[in-house]
Amino acid sequence: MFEARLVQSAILKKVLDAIKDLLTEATFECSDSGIQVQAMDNAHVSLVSLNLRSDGFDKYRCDRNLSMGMSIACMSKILRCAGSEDTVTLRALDNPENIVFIFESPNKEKLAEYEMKLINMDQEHLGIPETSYSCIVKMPSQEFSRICRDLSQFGESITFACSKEGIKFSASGDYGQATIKLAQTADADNEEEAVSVNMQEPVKLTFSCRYLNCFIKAGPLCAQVQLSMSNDVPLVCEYKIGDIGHIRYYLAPKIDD
Amino acid sequence: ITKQTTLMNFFKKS
Repeated sequence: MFEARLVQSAILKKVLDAIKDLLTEATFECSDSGIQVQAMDNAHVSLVSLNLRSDGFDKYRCDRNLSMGMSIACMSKILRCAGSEDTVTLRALDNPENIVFIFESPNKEKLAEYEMKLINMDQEHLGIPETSYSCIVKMPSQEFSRICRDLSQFGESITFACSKEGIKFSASGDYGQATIKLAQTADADNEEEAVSVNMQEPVKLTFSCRYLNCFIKAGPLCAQVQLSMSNDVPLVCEYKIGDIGHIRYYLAPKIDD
Repeated sequence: ITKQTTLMNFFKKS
C-alpha cells in the first residue's frame, strides 16, 4: 500500500506546472524516504530531478518500493480539478495498475476521486556525479523569470557570464543585443530579494531559451532560485519546494561548433 | 555558430 497526503494540494499543482512543458511521461519512484522523479525531455537536452521527502507529507506510507509510470499531461489535468484549498491524497496498491488522486475540501463536504492508469516505461537513469561548481548564484526567482522572458525576445539563447562583480545575462540576434547585469546585493536584509554570487572561477555558458523558459515555470514554488555553473558542464537550476523537497533542472550548454 | 549538446555528452546512463 502506498499513500501520501498533502494538506496543500496547491504544492503538487505547482510541481506539475513546473514539469508539464518538459516531460510527457515520467516514472515516480516511491520509497520509504519519499517520492523521486528523474526524467529527461525527448531531446535529452534537459533533465528534471524532483525530490519530495516523506517527512514533508502530512501522511506518508509506503510498504514497498514502487515505480509508477505516469502521463504528466493526464496528471496535470487531474490536478487542475483540485480546489485551491483542497487536500490531496495519492493512493496505490502494492502491484498497482492505477493510482488514485483523492481531493478533499477543507470542510470535508466534497470528496473527489480520480483514477489514472499507470504506464509501462523504459527506465533511463542517468548517473549525475556530485560536482563542486565554479559559481553558485542565488537570486529572486521572479527576477530570473523576467530576465529569461525578456532576453528570449532577442535571441534563441542566453549567455550567462559570472564573475566576482556579479552575473551578466546576454542575448543577441538579428535585431541587436541585450544585456542584463545583476550585482550581488549589498545588504541581505530581505533574503527573498537578495542576489548572492559565490564564485571560485569565472564562468561563461550559453543555454537555449526554450528550456530556460520551461524551468521558470517552477518560479511559483520558491522565492529564490539557485544557479550552479561550471564551464563546459550542464547548468543546475534549483528551486526548493517548501520544507518538502526540491526540483532541479539540468541543462546541457550550447558550445561553439 | 553554437551547437546544442545533450546530457549524454556529460552524464552516463546508470
